[in-house]
Amino acid sequence: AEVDDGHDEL
Amino acid sequence: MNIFRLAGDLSHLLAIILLLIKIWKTRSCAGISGKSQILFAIVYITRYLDLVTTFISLYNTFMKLVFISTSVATLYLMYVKFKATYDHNHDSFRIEFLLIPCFVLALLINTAFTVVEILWTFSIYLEAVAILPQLFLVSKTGEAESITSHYLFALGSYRALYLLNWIYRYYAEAHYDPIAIFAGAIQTILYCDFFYLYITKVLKGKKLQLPA
Repeated sequence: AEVDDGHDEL
Repeated sequence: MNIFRLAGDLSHLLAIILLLIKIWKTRSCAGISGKSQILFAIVYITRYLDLVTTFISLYNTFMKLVFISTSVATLYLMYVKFKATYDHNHDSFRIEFLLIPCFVLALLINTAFTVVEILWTFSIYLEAVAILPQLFLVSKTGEAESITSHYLFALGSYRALYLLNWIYRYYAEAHYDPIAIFAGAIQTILYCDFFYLYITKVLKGKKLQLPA
């Protein structure tokens, strides 16, 4: 799932 | 999550494991730049502050914890346990020349002027150049052990695979992050010379030795 706020990548 | 992103993360994980194995098995951190390892620890700690504010996924949380703890463990091995083997005479890169410009750039070019976002941006810029003390050390001594070469190859491949991930996400999800893409491209470019030497020498069974 992708998020609009925050960074989902490492 | 796509195959490039997963391969990138696994390559990153492999790099860290290779480094820990090298230090542990040889009981030595010769040829490894403590300066680069300090920078990487700063990168993970400043980037993953969102661990306590934003939950993304179990995978995300787990990997962040692994990257923070292994970078601290690497520093412990280098600066405490195997301190005597640390090659500090050759590891003379001045890290303030990277830390200060990256911080200033993060203050100037970021997506939101908040503490967490500025530190995230700082970590992205810093990661791009964090390998320079290590490459400087290799160029000073003129050679690298093969396991150190494998470590560097896996570490360099990680951001190169992320570049493919970003291209994929741009087309598949219309998602892009200009700061991460710009820094990731710089990061990958810095490894190109090493990649060339790795493919032409190390993969053919030779030691990585720089031409005199």
